Amino acid sequence: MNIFRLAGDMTHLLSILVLLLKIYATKSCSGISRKTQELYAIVFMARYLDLFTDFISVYNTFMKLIFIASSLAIVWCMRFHPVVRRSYDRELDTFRYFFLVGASFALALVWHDKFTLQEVFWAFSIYLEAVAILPQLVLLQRSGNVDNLTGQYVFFLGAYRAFYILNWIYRYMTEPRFTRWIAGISGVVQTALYADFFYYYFISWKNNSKLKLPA
Amino acid sequence: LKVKNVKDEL
Repeated sequence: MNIFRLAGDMTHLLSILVLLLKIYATKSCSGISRKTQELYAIVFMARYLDLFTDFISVYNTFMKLIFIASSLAIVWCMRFHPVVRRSYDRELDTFRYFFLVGASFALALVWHDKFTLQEVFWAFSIYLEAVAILPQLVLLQRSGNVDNLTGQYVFFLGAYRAFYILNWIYRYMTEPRFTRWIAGISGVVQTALYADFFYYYFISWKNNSKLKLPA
Repeated sequence: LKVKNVKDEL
């Protein structure tokens, strides 16, 4: 484990904590896309099928369980929590996400490391994660004003992706035969989706003003 | 020499 990978995992964890904090402290999920959260729940469940077959480390297993449990808990809150669900921006969260699931699965059937159930689902989860943020970004764009915790949530998610790219560059340079085409290319695509958001995030941070996305 | 691409990342 190198420092970039650890920083990536920690910012990922932090993003989830910020989101849970927002929901818990404000009893509101306004500005959060339930569709993105549902996609993440699918991503983690599809990717971590290896929990049943491989053991890598206590850290690895623990993090996998955290990601699955937290994404399911967030989706549960947004759908069923008597107070939280009322603040869900249903009319803004209209991205047709079944298209993303279908396209990711189709791509996984074509491009995978091995044609086994586990490997196809792993590739599917990588492709789906790359685009899972789209409903969230569209929702933010539509609502214009972004509250602090929601802005920080998306910022930490983007930081997690950026650190993973640094991690791959580091591993590519230090480990013999390290190549990860599927994860690498998808990871670059995923990180690029955050570029626009980052731009406005840094401007608002520099000016010490509220984050606003142009319509 | 072929090394299995272990899925050790999250």
